[in-house]
Amino acid sequence: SALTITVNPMEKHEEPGHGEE
Amino acid sequence: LQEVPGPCDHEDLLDGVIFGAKYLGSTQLVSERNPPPSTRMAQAREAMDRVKAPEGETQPMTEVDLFVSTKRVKVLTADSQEAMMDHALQTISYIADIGNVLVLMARRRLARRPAPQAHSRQLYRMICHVFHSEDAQLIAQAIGQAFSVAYRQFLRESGIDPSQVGAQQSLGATGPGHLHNGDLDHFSNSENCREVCIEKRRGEGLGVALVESGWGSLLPTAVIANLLHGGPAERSGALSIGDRLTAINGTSLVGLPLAACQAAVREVKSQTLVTLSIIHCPPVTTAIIRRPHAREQLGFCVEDGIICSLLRGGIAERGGVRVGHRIIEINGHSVVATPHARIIELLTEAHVEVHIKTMPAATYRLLTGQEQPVYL
Repeated sequence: SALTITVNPMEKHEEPGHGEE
Repeated sequence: LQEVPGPCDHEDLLDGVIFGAKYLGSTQLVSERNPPPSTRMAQAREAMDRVKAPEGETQPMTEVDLFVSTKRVKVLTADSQEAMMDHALQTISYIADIGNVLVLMARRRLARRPAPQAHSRQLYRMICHVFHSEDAQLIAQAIGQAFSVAYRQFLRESGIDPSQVGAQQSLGATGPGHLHNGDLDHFSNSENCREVCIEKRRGEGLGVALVESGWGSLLPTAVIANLLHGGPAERSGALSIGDRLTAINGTSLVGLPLAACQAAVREVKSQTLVTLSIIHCPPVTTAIIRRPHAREQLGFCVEDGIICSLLRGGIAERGGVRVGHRIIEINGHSVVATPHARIIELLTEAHVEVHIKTMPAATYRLLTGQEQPVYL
């Protein structure tokens, strides 16, 4: 079946290393 | 606030909307920071394959509510409304829908500090949640819409007018004039760019008819003009008339002549899995021409309702008028059955802000049955 991906444009602006833990 | 297309009301997304789904499970993957689309697709499939029980086996699942807002995505147990997972929106890398399956990819933390070697890449641990829902596509679209609303908010907070992002980038190409149509904004919004995997039988054509996007198009590439009924492209449910086809199996079609794009589609006939990069576009495009006075040159020529030439950098080109397109409407009035002389009259008189709806003439001929589609 078809696969659709929507990338979060904010991904590029997030500080490297920052994330949920 | 500018509206962002999607299934949700903009205001509702600020507060948060809830969708019911079945939570199948979670898994972890290690990924580089901004992987290419093909890698993301493989990751989404990998996550789904790891979590989903094989055919014939019982699939453990929990009824959940998915809370989606422009700030976070939460997974709540349906009965007690307890938060099982909570991810800030900016930590969500992407959302994928595969049939009735939804895969949410969130970045957890740096798996490995960058090594001093020049070619080292930062690696991230991704947590992948897998859900089942009849509305998987709708939920994915809502999350995509939340991404877009949050991004616009971020740009605004950074002092950037989101509607000017595209226009600023275009200055080099078209001179100091402003672009009024939404093309650049639409093309540069990653929410509109999709990677679609189409499964088909070996030797079977994709079942698409292609036309040119038209001279003057900001994204010169093949446009889907028709879909073969029951063909692999139509069966996928992911393509529609008007969509721009920008790549096939990772090979870009942008800037290639139509014959080369058609040849590239024919070449995949022997394959059973084809990846298309598309930008979803409506079949009809709206050009907005700002013409302060009726004496100002419009900057295009029309022959029998079809735009046949365009003044480079003129108000028509900047407004989104494209060569090879048929004019469908002028300021809300249909002109498909209007004589040429009357169309010229309407255009000559129109000024201030002229709204023109157009579609590639070839697409129009196919849709009205004047021409038979050649399916690839």
